[in-house]
Parts: sequence; C-alpha cells; structure tokens
Amino acid sequence: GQIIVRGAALKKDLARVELIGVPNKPGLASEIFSHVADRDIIVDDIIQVIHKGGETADLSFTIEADNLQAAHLVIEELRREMPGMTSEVKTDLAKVSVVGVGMRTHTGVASRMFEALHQANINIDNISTSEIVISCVVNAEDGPRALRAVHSAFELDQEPRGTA
Amino acid sequence: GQIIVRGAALKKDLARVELIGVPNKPGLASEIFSHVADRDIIVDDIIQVIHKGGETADLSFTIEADNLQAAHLVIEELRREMPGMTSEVKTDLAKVSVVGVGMRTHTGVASRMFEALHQANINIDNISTSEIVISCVVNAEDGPRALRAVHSAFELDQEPRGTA
Ligand SMILES: C[C@@H](O)[C@H](N)C(=O)O
Ligand SMILES: C[C@@H](O)[C@H](N)C(=O)O
Repeated sequence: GQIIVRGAALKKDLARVELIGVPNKPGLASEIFSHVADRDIIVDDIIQVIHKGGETADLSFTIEADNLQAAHLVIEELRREMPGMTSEVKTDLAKVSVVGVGMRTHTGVASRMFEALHQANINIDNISTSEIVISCVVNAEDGPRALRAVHSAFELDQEPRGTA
Repeated sequence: GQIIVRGAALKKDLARVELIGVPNKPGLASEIFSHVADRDIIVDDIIQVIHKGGETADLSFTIEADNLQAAHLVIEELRREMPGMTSEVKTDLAKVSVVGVGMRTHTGVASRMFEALHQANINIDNISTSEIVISCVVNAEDGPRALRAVHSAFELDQEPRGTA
C-alpha cells in the first residue's frame, strides 16, 4: 500500500533507563513495570531485546526527565530483587518521530529517516518503529536539528509540525 | 487523558534478527537498513538499545519468516563490514499487540498486558511500545493463547478482533 508520511515531532526532556541482564522468564516484565507504575513514573516508550540465546533480556524505556529521582529508586528496588541485573541511565535526551500511515513495509521510510540523521551527523540512541511511528532517541542538543533534518528529508517543510 | 484500548491483534509467521555490538556512531543504522531494504526484506518492527555506556548498539528487528534466507545473506554482508558484530536469529515467532488511543502514560496498559501474559505463563521476547501500540513478541505456539489472554485482560472478548 501507499506509504504516507504525515508529519514529524520532537519530544524533549527525556531520559533513558536501561535494565541489563533481566532473567528471561515469564513475569519479570510485569514485575518491573508494576514497580515503575507504583512510583507514578511517566513512561514514554518501552523496548526490550533478548540476549544470550534467550537467557537474559535488556529492557530500555524513556521517561520524562523530572521522573529521574523516582526511576533511581525503582532501579535500586529491582536490583535487590534481581542481583544479576545492572543498569544504565542516560539523561539529556530527546525523541524525534516520523508519523505516517500504511508504513507496513516501512523499511524505506526508516532508512530515509536514519540517513537524514546520518547526513546531519546526529547519532541515534534508542530506536523504536512500527507501522505508524518511527522514533529515534537523540541527544537533547541535537533534537531541533534532528527535527529539521527529518522535515527536510520528508519534504514536510511546507507544513511545519509542532513539537510534541 | 483517557486511555482507551480498542483492540488486540496477532501477527503470525515472524522471525527475529538481532545484530549485537554494532558500533555506536552515526550512519550505521542507515547502512544496515539500506542493506535490508535492498534485499526487499519485509520488516515488521525495529528496535535498538545502546550498550556499554554508549559504545555499541544492539539492533533487533522482526521480519516475515519467508524472508529468512535473504536476512541471512544480509547478516553475512554486514558481518564482513562490521567484524566485531555478532548476530542471533530466532524463528517461529508471533507478535501480539494491543492498540489504543491516548496511551500517553501507558505504563498501566503495558503492565496489564505483561501481567496477562505472565498469568498465561507465556514468555515475552521482544517488546515495543508507544502511545498507540503495545507489542509483545512471543513463541508462535503461544500466539493464539496470548491473544486470548490479552482479549480477556482488556475485556475485548465481546468484540473479537481479527488476526493481523
Ligand atoms: C524479560 C521479561 O520480559 C520476561 N521475558 C517476561 O516475560 O516477563
Ligand atoms: C548504532 C546506530 O544506530 C548508530 N547510533 C547510528 O546512528 O546510526
């Protein structure tokens, strides 16, 4: 079907929490996010990849930066429950997203977005894509420039979109 | 705002490709996906997490299972270009998704979905969530049961959704 890129948006003031080495067995994603929800942390996107042939998982989620203190408390609670787990927190991030419809074979759209950021010499941190939204986390200072690069690559300049 | 879960869907016949240890510098996401697009591989979702304090990235994407042969060729090409990179391919997967609107603080919805799968003793492989879609990759054999568990958890039983 036709791929239509409707717009791009920039979400600012994000931080990224990564939990590394979560045992890959049923119930742990639920356990982790009930802790997160209990502390009223506002979660943006969640991604998880599996490692070591299925033995462990790395769970990464972006949060609003003013939730960082609560996030650190959750990390401590979880590390007590899962001693093998480690964590990485990165601050001062932003997320640039391309929104479209019919991006079922959206590789071409994703490639174009990744290449736009490459041409702007902007490094991509977390990536999360679906048929509807392609999102790239970047350093906060690169955010506005990343949005312009994507607007330009998808010829959205004539119809500026607001920031998210 | 109000979180409204509209429906759930099951996508079958997926495989997952994971590229581990991709150097974390601008241009590599673009490089990888232009290779993938060149071979006409139909990509479902793409996720990337960053490791080692920013040194490397792990890129994971789901593809339609009949693209596996092409995917293996791409992996070989990429491994020649990026000698430090390793890969993991997992087959016989399905993806169960919950679709909603206004899931901006969607942690509660995500928790509920993760817990539904936990109660069904179904292990979650890759996870990818946004304001609109929460997706969990599971073993193919768990797919139909995962869809039922999610339908039940969100009380969608009365309005059965088709498979994707
Ligand atoms: C790691 C975690 O996602 C686990 N696989 C679960 O199903 O909960
Ligand atoms: C790893 C890869 O995503 C790299 N960070 C890039 O920007 O292309």
